[in-house]
Amino acid sequence: GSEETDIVALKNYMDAQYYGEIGIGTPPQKFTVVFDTGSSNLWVPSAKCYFSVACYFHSKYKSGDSSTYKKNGKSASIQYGTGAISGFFSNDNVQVGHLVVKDQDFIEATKEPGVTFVAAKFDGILGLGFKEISVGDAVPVWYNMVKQGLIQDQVFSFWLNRNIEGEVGGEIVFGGVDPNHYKGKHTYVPVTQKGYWQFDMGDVLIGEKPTGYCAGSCAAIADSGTSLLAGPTTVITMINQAIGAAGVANQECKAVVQQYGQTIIDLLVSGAQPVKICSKIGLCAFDGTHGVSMGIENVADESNGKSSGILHGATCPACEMAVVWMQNQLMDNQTQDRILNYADQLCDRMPNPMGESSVDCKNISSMPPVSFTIGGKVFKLTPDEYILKVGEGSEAQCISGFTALDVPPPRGPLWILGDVFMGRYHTVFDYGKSRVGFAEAA
Amino acid sequence: ASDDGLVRIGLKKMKLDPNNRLAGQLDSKDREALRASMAKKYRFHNDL
Repeated sequence: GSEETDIVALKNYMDAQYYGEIGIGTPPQKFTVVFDTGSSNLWVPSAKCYFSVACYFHSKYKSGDSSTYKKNGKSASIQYGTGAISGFFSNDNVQVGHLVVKDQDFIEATKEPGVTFVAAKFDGILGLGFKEISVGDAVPVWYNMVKQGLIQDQVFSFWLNRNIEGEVGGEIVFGGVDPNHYKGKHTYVPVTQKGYWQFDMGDVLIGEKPTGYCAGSCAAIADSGTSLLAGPTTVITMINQAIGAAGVANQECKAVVQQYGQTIIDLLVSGAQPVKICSKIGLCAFDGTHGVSMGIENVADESNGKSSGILHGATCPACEMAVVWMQNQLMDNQTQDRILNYADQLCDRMPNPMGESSVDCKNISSMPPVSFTIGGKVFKLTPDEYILKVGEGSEAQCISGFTALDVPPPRGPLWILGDVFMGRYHTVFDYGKSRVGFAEAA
Repeated sequence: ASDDGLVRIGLKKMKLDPNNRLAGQLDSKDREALRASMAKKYRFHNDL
């Protein structure tokens, strides 16, 4: 009933690149939907959507044409970027492949503001997340499939074909896994927070070297509705540096490295706990688990009226990043000069929040692999897998498949493993055993 | 549907091209909105 439970957000629709067909009603009305493991509602445009241009470019559900339609009428709102898609709940049969899921609640969208959805190739979203995050407490399609005994095992799996143009885009299998689409055995990890397909993962490696940031564990969500890989700025900046991705210079970061870099190194060398270093040097408060900003906008030395100019909200996270970077380099036995220089260079590669980072297409072959440790196993992505090409031939632009997203503890640090990862690794969502499995896609 | 009891749904892939790459054309304000949207999707907007 609260505002929070009545809103589910769709991320940037451009991140949702794979879609398939379902039918709603009797006879079935066809819709293309994104199968999104990061949300839990089914949503399609409504025939009662009159004033949104996007509705005129997509299939619309006409309840009057369906003999199995049941009225619900409860209003619903789906947050999206600069606006919200809104509508109301209805109930009807939903056809997925040859299965007919009966009495399925879904949202008929009557308003799709803005231009974003006008060009979308899909009509709606079919959420495959858990009921815990379902808007309006609607029972997700997957739950009804299980409840109505329509599938063999309580498992669905994704194969996303990232390779050849003109071929099948991918396949979602309900009720099990298709042995044609993976090699070897799956590595399974338990779901740690129901709602999302969230699990614990270990360190991220650039080349063969650990970054160290997630060595003590990070959370990760397997999300088929997001194409990119989103993770902590600290690590994304290291990746940006390693692959030569464009970034933005961060002055707080540079100031911290200049003024406190040597002190940070000295403290690390002397064996100080990395999480306490920034509070030790007065740039963060320490809450017992990690550094937190002290909320100081600007600190002026009253005796001379000069401002230090760097002690504000961004300084603590800048310091914490510098500690991770420097610790990483110390473990790699780099000299102190090189460590300071490396950290300074990273300050020039800070990613824009949720922005794209372009890279030089000519350098792809020389970029290092980036790997994720899941269930004790290393899952590698090569540069041609994590770099996205936009356009063809000499006109082609290349963008990094990594984007920054910072979630503080206790929910974070958090990674979103989207289609870039799920393309390389066949993914099993095992609802019955509450676990997620990854194996090399075939 | 097949003999093995599995239900297979073919997926189509949307090709990235300059025309459908709206994300790259967004200004910083829109990017902030997208970030906020993502935060809402994963219910950590109170954390950010």
